Amino acid sequence: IATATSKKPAPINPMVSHLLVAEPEKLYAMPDPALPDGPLRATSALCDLADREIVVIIGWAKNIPGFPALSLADQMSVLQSAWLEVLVLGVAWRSLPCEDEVVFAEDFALDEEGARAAGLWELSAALLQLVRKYRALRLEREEYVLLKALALANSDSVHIEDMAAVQRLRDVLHEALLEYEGSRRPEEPRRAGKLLLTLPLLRQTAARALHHFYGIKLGGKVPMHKLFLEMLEAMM
Amino acid sequence: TERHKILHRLLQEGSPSDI
Repeated sequence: IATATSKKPAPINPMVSHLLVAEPEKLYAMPDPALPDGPLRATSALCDLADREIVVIIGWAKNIPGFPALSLADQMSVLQSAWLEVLVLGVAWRSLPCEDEVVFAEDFALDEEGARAAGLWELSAALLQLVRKYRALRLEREEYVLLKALALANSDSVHIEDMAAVQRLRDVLHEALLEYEGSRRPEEPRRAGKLLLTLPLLRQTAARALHHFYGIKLGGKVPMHKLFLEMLEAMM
Repeated sequence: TERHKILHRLLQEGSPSDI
């Protein structure tokens, strides 16, 4: 009996189970077939995709245990400062199985040549640096969902009113990560720390993406949806 | 809130329609 019990995998952390269920469905970019292939078509598709992703991210955040307990103002502040990190982490996760390719959506992946042709090379190179980091760590789905929720809760927005409440959310997620790694990867005692240490590069990559999209907004050549504009402006 | 009205509405109402 003792042997059978020790061979049984540890039960999955309830927070991890919850976050796995809360994972959004796959999104498709559906580039406009009316536009000629090139930077305008790719950028239009990306801006449209980003707008739909923000809607999905807002719905996802509401499913994170503890997030709805924050005041509405703090929910807004947290999302306004961290949505792009959540979005970028999702792109990095989707790109993990593909060597040197950024998977913006299921039907929209760019290799170096494609990214250069689409005027997205600088952004893609930054994203690939993050992807390589997660690939080297062999990031798992359970870790990805925890890290994504932590990226949101790790908001350093100066507009947060009840910082203690946000800190509590952060602590619960941090504890879930430690518990998960402790039970699933006891042979790697520094793994949780290694994962948390990817958050600075995630923020840096999101800042590069913000710079890219803000440049597009200022260029005025690509139509952007209202929610996307609202969220971009909240970060400036 | 006026400047961030879509986010405000989505958080409050939870409906992604008519954006």
